[in-house]
Amino acid sequence: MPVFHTKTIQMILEPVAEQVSTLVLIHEQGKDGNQMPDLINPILTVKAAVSNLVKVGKDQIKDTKDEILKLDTPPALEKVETSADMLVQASQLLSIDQKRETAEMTPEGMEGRKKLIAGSRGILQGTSDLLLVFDEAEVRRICKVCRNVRDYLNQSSIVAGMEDLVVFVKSLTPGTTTLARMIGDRCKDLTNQNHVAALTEEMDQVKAYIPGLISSLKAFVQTVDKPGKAQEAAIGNREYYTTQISERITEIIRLLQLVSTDDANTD
Amino acid sequence: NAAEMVKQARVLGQATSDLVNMLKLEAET
Repeated sequence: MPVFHTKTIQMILEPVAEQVSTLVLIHEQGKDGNQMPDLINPILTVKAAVSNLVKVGKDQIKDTKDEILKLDTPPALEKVETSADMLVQASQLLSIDQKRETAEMTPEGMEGRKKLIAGSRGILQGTSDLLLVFDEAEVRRICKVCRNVRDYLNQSSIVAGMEDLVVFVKSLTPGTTTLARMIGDRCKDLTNQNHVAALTEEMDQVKAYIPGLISSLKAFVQTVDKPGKAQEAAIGNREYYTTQISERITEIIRLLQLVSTDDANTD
Repeated sequence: NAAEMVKQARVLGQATSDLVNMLKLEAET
């Protein structure tokens, strides 16, 4: 059974993957020589579900600004569509086999079974590809917020008065709040608990360093016209906190891009 | 949006699962 990257993907694909592997096993053991039931209706249900999924996928490609998503989605959609067509062909072949009067399977029956398995596997694989493409897009979206927050930290070096400080805090707070929410949501969805623990720890550190950064900026503002040791200490603290926060965010970006099996890289 | 994509993928997953389950049961009997 494959390892699923997120609980969302796992919830969708795990039951299908289980069913398909059992079916493949039955087929390989040659226990499926009986005439197949009428498959037209369940296959049409699958075909309709594929059409809806393809429609949503195409709408998403049209609306998104993510160029990688635009490129990666069509092959996955095509795989799902081709597999659904294969299932339709399978049902046509198997309906021929249903008319046989002997116990021996017809060539159509054999071919139909092969297409059924290939089609079911293809739908599983195509849906998996599609969900992973969208998951990667979600990771890129979170990484973008990370980079925006990290880039904004550079503005701390131009804070010289109380007004600058107020503007800086007012701009930094929504970014870090959004980032914390996105990381929290991502952690709820990830299946690898080592990654969840590492991400949570890094995000907690970012949150813990922010009050220190603001205090150091305040101290700098208070000593802006008084060069000396106090000002030097304020600058030193500011650099320390911006570096720490920046490094934690860089680590968050790295952790977000790991896949579920990348256990060795969490340290 | 992504939520709609997940919803439709879930519907497809269920439909495929139902189809495969039907074949599995048929083969097992």
